[in-house]
Amino acid sequence: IIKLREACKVYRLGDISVEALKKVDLDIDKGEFTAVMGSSGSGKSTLMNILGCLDTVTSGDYFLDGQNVNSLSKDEYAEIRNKKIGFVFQGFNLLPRTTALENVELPLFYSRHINKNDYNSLARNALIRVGLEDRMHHEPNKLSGGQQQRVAIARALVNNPAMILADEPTGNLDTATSLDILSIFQELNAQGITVILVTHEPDIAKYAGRIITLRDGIILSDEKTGDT
Amino acid sequence: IIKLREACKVYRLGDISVEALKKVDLDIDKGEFTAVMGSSGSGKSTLMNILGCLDTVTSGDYFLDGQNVNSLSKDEYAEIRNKKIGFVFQGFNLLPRTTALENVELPLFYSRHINKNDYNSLARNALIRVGLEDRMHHEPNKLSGGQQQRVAIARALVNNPAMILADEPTGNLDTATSLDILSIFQELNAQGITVILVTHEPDIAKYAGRIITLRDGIILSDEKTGDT
Ligand SMILES: Nc1ncnc2c1ncn2[C@@H]1O[C@H](COP(=O)(O)OP(=O)(O)OP(=O)(O)O)[C@@H](O)[C@H]1O
Ligand SMILES: Nc1ncnc2c1ncn2[C@@H]1O[C@H](COP(=O)(O)OP(=O)(O)OP(=O)(O)O)[C@@H](O)[C@H]1O
Ligand SMILES: [Mg+2]
Ligand SMILES: [Mg+2]
Repeated sequence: IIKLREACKVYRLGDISVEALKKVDLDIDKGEFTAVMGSSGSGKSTLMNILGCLDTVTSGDYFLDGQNVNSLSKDEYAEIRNKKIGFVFQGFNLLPRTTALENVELPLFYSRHINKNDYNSLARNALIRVGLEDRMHHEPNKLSGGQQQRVAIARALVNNPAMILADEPTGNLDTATSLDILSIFQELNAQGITVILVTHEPDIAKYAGRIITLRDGIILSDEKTGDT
Repeated sequence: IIKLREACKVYRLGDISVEALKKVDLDIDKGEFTAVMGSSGSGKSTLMNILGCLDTVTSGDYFLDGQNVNSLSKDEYAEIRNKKIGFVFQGFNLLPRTTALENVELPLFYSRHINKNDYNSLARNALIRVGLEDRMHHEPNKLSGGQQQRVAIARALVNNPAMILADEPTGNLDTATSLDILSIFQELNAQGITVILVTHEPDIAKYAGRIITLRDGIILSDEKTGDT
């Protein structure tokens, strides 16, 4: 489902450039459960943003489901991002003056095959699933850090995307809550959904079938975990 | 240095109230290294905000260094917060259109005993200490999540406060970088600085001398770790 070929990402800030990804080659099959690890600043979020169609490569190619993302029109690109991919941002990116429920409903407005009457119940179910049944009407600044993180997770799941990209989804969660979230990802993966999650915790990464480790913008290692 | 007596915190949202802390009693001595754990939503950040003079109790008393915080004027309260306490926020709270260096210099403007000519070098040193020597002139949206977290940490250390309160300071950091940060806290603690850190990772918590666990706004347990 994912093919990166010689993917490079360079950020330019005035006259300095930061090479965040350097000629990365990567293949991920449909239905895999992959973890991405690496030290702070090694390029994980940059990689995820490219895979999630939130940012483009500076050079190289990204094929998603066989299509070269470069050849897509702006509309097609946005369509893929909204319909095929559920993205959990490292910084949550929730809308501030908007309740948890409204935040989770948002992706549903982009989907054309879901009945408007179902938005509310789909969003409610996603929030119940991440343990936020009694926080639905709270706005983000009235939620704890881990609750905000879980709203971001619920939002990524709500329109049942083909692929879930989660950037440090358990960084603000205690162990028990993290395992609840992981078992949600495992369940979705068992239904055929491709899951890629960035984590800095080895105990979380071992739930994946494969661990890719980045360092300074390159893939340092790519190992099966022996867990499917 | 810290005494909480029957501290309660109630958040009111329209006609619902959330009891985030329920009659909490707590004593922390000067120079202790304490970890605070507990599940998402259990009241850790609420407790930290009260201890850090960022929020007040709804009822009960908070004595900081022997002084009842309720009896302080607004100016005295702000003074304590800016001079005695270094706070690392769970959500970083960095100023957006401001470089890492400028963000870290900010607390120095509140200190009256530090020479203005030293602001730049003190801030630079704090950033070098957290490994961000080559990111000083980046603004937050040009930094990785873990780099933003480290700017927030550097900012909390820069004016050598008597007490450091860190809310999930390693939530976005890989293991190696987390241990670097922890050894900074240990070093400061060895110099007599009181350190309180919220973490959801038991491996991080064991570096503290004492672990306080919250659940639903109460202290569930309070244990020495046998590590000093
Ligand atoms: N401003 C607010 N208004 C209403 N409720 C709030 C507010 N801030 C926090 N809460 C609620 O108070 C409870 C405690 O929040 P707190 O942020 O202290 O939790 P926490 O232990 O830090 O959680 P986490 O580990 O997820 O960061 C949560 O259930 C949260 O929903
Ligand atoms: N918009 C940007 N402009 C310039 N440099 C950037 C920008 N975004 C990221 N960087 C730099 O690119 C590098 C990779 O960033 P990235 O966010 O991918 O790291 P990461 O592996 O996700 O780190 P973390 O674990 O801390 O979240 C970092 O060194 C960062 O400073
Ligand atoms: Mg990142
Ligand atoms: Mg918190």
